[in-house]
Amino acid sequence: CTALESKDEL
Amino acid sequence: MNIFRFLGDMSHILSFVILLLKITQGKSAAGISLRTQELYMIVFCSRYLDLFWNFSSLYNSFLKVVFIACSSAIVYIIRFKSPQKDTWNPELDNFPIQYLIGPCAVAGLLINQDWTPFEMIWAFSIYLEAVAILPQLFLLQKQGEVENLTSHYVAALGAYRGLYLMNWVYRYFTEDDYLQRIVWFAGTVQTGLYIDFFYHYYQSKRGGLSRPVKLP
Repeated sequence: CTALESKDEL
Repeated sequence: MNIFRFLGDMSHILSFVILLLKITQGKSAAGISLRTQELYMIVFCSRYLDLFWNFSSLYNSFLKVVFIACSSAIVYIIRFKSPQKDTWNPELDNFPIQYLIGPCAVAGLLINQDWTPFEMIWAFSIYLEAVAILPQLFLLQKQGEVENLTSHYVAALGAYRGLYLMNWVYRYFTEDDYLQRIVWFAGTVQTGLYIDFFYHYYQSKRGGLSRPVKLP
């Protein structure tokens, strides 16, 4: 997944 | 979402509640580093730029707004609101934060997950958060003794990233393509900075939760 999608944490 | 991450976020929220209670009810910011609070405001405002286009969950988006609002409110109160602003001592709380911001900005430019402006700013915020507590720890060191509520604030803040470390271990072993070296490295450094404080916090609180923490 893209770097953006991997940002699911605060 | 897993229990470690949820408890980590709750611990982070608790740290905001404790600090906001202390400076609003106690009407004093004595012992609190404005420098650290300013760094946290920079961390959240830069990391959560994706609030507008990266909607991973309502939970995330809601807490991003809460963290930006709380950190900004804390800085505003300590900087501009009376009587709190008179209790902030710029001579004591004088850690040169440009020596933290500069290297983190360079690191964000050089080491990030993608070469887009947002990814560089995001990596900067991750590195900056790891060292943002330093002005606060230096202030506590100078004072030698930590006021009760302040000690709970720092403990909750340390616990938040410590619980996130457990969350990353859990995710690493339960998810197949989970890889976040940047936050793993920064989170480890961040939690490591608290080890010394946690030791003194535990020693002092063994005899009762309201005893002040003594730092050597």
